[in-house]
Amino acid sequence: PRAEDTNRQEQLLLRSLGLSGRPRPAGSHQPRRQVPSALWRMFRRAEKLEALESQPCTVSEYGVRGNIIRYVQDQGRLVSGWSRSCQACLEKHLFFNMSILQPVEVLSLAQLEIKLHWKPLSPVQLLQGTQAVAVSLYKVVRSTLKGANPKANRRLVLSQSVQLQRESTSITMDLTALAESWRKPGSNYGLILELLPLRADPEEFLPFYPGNSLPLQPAFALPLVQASLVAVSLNPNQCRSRRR
Amino acid sequence: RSAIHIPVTPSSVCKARRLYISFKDVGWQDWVIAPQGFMANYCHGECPFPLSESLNGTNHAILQTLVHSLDPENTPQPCCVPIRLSSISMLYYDNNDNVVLQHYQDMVVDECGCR
Repeated sequence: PRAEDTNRQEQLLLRSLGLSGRPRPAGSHQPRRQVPSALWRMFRRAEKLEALESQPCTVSEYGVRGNIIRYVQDQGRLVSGWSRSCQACLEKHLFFNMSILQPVEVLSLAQLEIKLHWKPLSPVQLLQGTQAVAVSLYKVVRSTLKGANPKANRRLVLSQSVQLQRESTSITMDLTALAESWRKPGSNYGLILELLPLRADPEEFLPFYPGNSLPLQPAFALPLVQASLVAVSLNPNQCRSRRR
Repeated sequence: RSAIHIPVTPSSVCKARRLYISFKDVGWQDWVIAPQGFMANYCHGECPFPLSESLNGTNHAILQTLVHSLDPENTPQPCCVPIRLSSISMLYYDNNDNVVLQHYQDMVVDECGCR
């Protein structure tokens, strides 16, 4: 009975903290995700501000109201070879589970952060090879059935060319309205990120993944794509006014 | 009836006491990233008659101590409770392994009073 009481008390407290239960510990087979440095900075800053109690429930880093900042992990898969329309592209399906937000929470901001970690094959390649990529981001509007034309189910939301930096390149984009629409059950089909390398000499074109006639490229020729959705939300129950 | 004045030593008077909550002690170290713990404090002590100003009593609490001093059997002393709390931020992993920074109000007792 004592253990039951303890569990009940813990559940009450976790619920008041906005959690449905104690989050499960990390799996032994998989290392835990690193804490983004930006989030560490915000945490340190919040610790200092709490002593002053200035502007509670405002995230000054993003200029919005909120008391919860989540780095929502991408759960999409690499769709290498899936596209029939763009054999030279790297395609990545991005999926951010927005159902983790409680219904009471008001979403103030959802910012997509994409990091491309690029390792050229050799220093010479860095000089002569890819210097920019065309980035296209599509919203998937319907579930894609096998055999169906995937292009029919997507809508372009971003198209730009990005200069590649030596080690990593970042792209950020405001997706608040789209992320809000993903909160409705059954409405989140994610995004498709398409990367097409841009080269000065088309003859030297090196696809990210091979076509039928090309040998398999070494894995390190692929840029590593890391995507996070920074979601700032406000739980009004946890941000009462000080004047009562 | 005359009020019974029971002397109260300063240590037993209502005030904030130090309480450090370690997330390891409550078994939350697997998912709370930072802080490892925090000074939550708690309120403890008596609210004796006469209520001094330092005990932050409400008018009601002052009257209750007066009635308690006259009739201690049937009227309890006011309660020693938190009257000013402050917030903390917590960095943790949720069930989907997302990293979350959340601001929580009313986590630290800064001041106690008789209510």
